[in-house]
This record gives sequence, C-alpha cells and structure tokens, in this order.
Amino acid sequence: YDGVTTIKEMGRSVHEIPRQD
Amino acid sequence: DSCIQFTRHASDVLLNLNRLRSRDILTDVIIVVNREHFRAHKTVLMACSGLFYSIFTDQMKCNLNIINLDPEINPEGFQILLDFMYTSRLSLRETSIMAVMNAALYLQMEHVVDTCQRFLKASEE
Repeated sequence: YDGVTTIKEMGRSVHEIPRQD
Repeated sequence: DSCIQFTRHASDVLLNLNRLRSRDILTDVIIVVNREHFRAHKTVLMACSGLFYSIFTDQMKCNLNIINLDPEINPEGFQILLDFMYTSRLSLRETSIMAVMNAALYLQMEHVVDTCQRFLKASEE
C-alpha cells in the first residue's frame, strides 16, 4: 500500500462468533 | 487513494477461530497425545507448526484426520501450545515449561522454544 494514505481503525473488524448458539 | 487498516483484525479472526474450536465447528483433525484427544483445524495447526505443515502438505498424509504424537510428548504441554496457537497467549508455569518446550521442539515451533529459553534464562538470573 505504498503511497496510499492509511487510516487506522481501532474498532472490531468482523462479527464475533458467540460461545454457543 | 487511501485504505483503512483494521488494527485488531488478526485478533478478532483468531478469537473467532477459537470459538469455532470450542464449539467443534469445522474441526477436521484429532490429535492424540498419550490417549488424550484434542480436536482442531488442520489449517490453524499447519499455520503454527512446522511438523503439522509437513504432515498436511504431504499428499500421502494430508487426508489423515487422526494424528498420534510421539508418546514422549506431555498432553499438558501440547494443550498449552494448542491454546497458544488459537489465542497468541502462551501459559508458562514452573511446573509445565519444560513440557511446553519439549512439545514445541517436537512440533517444530522454534520461536516458542527460543522465547521459552529466554524466559527461563531471565528467571534464573
């Protein structure tokens, strides 16, 4: 990603799989 | 042009993989260590261990879904390494560090071995 502005996102990126359904 | 880097993506994905393991979802191999059974995902094992990488990339062995480890390997040591693979946290206790190191050597997890050796050296000092 050279030369591309990178914005850092500190929050969760994907869903969280529950411990059980 | 710009891009967004989700800084906690690796840990979020790893947590989900560990949730899948604990719910036995899509686990595809049983590792037998001295009669104790551990279910896991081949892809995670081979991403973390040189031994599992060589086993599951071998055409003759990649379809095995039960793997018996050397009887010399201590189940507790293996369990600690398996949890490390799925959490990035390596539990080190005086009583188990040698079993962990022995299992890590066997599983060809050199970085863990080196780190344990440095931890041991530092704690002796």
